[in-house]
Amino acid sequence: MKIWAVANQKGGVGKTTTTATLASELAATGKRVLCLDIDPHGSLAHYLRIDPDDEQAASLADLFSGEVDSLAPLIHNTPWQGVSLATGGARLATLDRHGRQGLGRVLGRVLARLADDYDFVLIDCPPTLGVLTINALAACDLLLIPTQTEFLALKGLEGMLRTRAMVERARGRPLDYLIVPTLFDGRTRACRQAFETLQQAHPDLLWPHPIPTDTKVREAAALGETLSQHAADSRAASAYRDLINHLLQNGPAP
Amino acid sequence: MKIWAVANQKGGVGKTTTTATLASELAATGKRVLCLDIDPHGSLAHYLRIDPDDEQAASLADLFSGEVDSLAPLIHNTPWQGVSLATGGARLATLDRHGRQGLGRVLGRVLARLADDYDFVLIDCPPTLGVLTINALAACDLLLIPTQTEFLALKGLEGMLRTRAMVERARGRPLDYLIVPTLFDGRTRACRQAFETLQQAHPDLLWPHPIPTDTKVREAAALGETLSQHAADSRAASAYRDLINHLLQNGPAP
Ligand SMILES: Nc1ncnc2c1ncn2[C@@H]1O[C@H](COP(=O)(O)OP(=O)(O)OP(=O)(O)O)[C@@H](O)[C@H]1O
Ligand SMILES: Nc1ncnc2c1ncn2[C@@H]1O[C@H](COP(=O)(O)OP(=O)(O)OP(=O)(O)O)[C@@H](O)[C@H]1O
Ligand SMILES: [Mg+2]
Ligand SMILES: [Mg+2]
Repeated sequence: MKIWAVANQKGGVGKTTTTATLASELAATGKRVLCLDIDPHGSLAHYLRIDPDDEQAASLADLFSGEVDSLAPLIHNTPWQGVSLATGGARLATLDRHGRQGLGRVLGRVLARLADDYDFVLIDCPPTLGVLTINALAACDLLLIPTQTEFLALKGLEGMLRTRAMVERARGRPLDYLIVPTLFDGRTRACRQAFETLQQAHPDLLWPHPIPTDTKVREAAALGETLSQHAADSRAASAYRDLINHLLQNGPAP
Repeated sequence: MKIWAVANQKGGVGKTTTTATLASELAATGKRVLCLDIDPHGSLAHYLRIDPDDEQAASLADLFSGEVDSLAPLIHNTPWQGVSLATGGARLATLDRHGRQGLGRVLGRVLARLADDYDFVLIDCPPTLGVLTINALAACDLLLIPTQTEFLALKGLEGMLRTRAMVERARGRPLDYLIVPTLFDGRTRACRQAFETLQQAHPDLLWPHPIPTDTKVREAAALGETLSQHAADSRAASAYRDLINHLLQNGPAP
């Protein structure tokens, strides 16, 4: 079982879109995929038509607060063949305040027990560097950092990379990562310049084929469909397929 | 002195862009404007070419942790005439874990002492509903909620409105708000449908003239210029000017 975390504390850079699309592409090749939506906002759950704030259901918030001690009862089937989901919703937001010891390793512990049930676990992170994202970094085998190709989004990348290095030291094993440029519009000077800046600053850890801006992405989310279901030939769908093929064959190095 | 908070826990919806543009438009009319960047990511500081993580300078993080007890020493001049800034940077991110009592009212207390120095205070919030955003809501006279006109962004609005109602009850005085649709592209069905959904769900509290998607916005941020300096005739600049004129003349009700 491989665990991939999708994180960046900059908001709106395509974390949820990347998690959803990679999950659906993996499932389309027959892999068993578990998605974890650890963002209190619950975008991935909404995309998959699951209510992250369902009062009747136990959730990831109960796992972090110690009410339940395993993931299995929290997992929902989704409308997408081969993709399951566990989510936490707004109740996750208060976790940062608990400050319980060892809170950073909850996900790693419970995921180890599911190793025979799934081929891939994809974790969609909130736009923060708090205890939720730290959990995902501590547990994952690969960190994907979607980064919008524009000025404001580039600035925060250093903070994200520092946090990754800190978690790598604390957990005592390498934490591979790949920066994935998103929302790229080749016609605008601002995007082209931002992409060049990324290429110069992080040549070895940057996926060189930016995911293009594509209205089909938003349409797919509004319909609850995978990107490939809604628009298999779209530029964004084929860009995500190239990324998946690379990750499956060669691992993280671009 | 009027205090406006710009908040939404959904990421990438235009909070920083809205704060920066409204601040520069207010300053252009001769008002004295103080911006507070309480996002650990520091986008607004970067836009204004100020380093939010300057180790040598005291910052908002010191205010929240109790090291300093007033805002005045934390305020920077910016390249924009009439606009000042205080920021906090990555050190703000650990605040949620302190859980000190009364942490939610720090900003309100220190801002009251600056009432004669500024006409407007604009607070750019992080994409979370933690103690930083609660501080801004507790202290403000008006809450602006930028909301991207698309499916994933609409879903989280209810959470934001519940938090607003909670803070209004706790602080014992009305908390006016206005939902500002952003990143609107009238050519795409997904945007038009999302805007209609907003109009039906929140008719009385929605600004009816969405801020259009406009590449000039990203160019201005990359150059560190105000939107009006970079492209005064752009569709986004005139949309923001309409919003400011309305807020100055009529108050929040759309
Ligand atoms: N390639 C793309 N083309 C067009 N729109 C896109 C693309 N990728 C993402 N988007 C849109 O951009 C917005 C932000 O994407 P998304 O919600 O996936 O980002 P995020 O990083 O998960 O945000 P948050 O920080 O709130 O978690 C959404 O409206 C999404 O539909
Ligand atoms: N009207 C617009 N037209 C085009 N691009 C825009 C517009 N408004 C904002 N943007 C761009 O969208 C991205 C997100 O905007 P911004 O950073 O202001 O959002 P935010 O809500 O502050 O994000 P965060 O959640 O990370 O704080 C930025 O790249 C910005 O330049
Ligand atoms: Mg997301
Ligand atoms: Mg911002």
